[in-house]
Amino acid sequence: MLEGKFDQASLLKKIIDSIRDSVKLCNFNCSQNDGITVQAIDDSRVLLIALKMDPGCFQEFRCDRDMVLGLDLESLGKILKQGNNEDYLTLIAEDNPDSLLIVFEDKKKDRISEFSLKLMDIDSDVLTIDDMDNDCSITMPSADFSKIARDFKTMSESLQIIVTKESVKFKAEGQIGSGSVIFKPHTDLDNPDESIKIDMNQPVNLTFGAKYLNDIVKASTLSSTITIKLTDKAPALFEFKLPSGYLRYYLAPKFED
Amino acid sequence: KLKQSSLNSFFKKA
Repeated sequence: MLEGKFDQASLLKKIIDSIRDSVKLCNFNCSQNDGITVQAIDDSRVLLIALKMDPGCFQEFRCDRDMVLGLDLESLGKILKQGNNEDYLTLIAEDNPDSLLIVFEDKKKDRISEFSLKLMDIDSDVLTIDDMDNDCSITMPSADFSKIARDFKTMSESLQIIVTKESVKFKAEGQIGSGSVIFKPHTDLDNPDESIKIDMNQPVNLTFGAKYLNDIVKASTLSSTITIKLTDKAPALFEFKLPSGYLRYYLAPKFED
Repeated sequence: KLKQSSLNSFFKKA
């Protein structure tokens, strides 16, 4: 049996809102030690989502036996809208379940809402992602990166990320012209999350689809910082930390044809 | 002209 209780329904709501525009169907893998993990790839095979909700994400978590919950995220999203952000949210599934029970509890009133979501058999292949040695790692405020991704999408289909030891530059070239934003590393002692950290082994210059970056930055609601790991001629990793665990996006770059 | 690459060319199926 699975029983996972979130202190705030908003956490799961934000997670699902961050991934459901990229993938519609995905398997939630549940286990006592790892909590709930998900790997899902978008239909175009360009963006991979790796989610890890450790047991620490939950106020209470138990999973007696490993289980896989096949979920339609659009349907799950409809149910999650029924609860309030501050509610307790509990996911309950029997062994070999054909449905997932979702329970919202208001913390002040004696209101309990229960929903049952039908599960699906989802046949999806899993990719092996080795721990890569990255050429560059950038940690910056997620709001800043989100603004760049959203603003530059109005100018161009692609966003170039150029990292040197001194700076990270985001650059877009479109029909109306071009633009760039440069960030230099800095440490904000009063607000550490406002700091910008650049670790560079080798300079990198990569280009990504603006549409995918716009999907990725939807997760900015989950964390005030984002870590971007870049390696020449390889997919980039965009990571948002959860209270315990992470939401990662791997995005394949664009190349000169 | 830029061409979008696929994750399949970087990651193997598990």
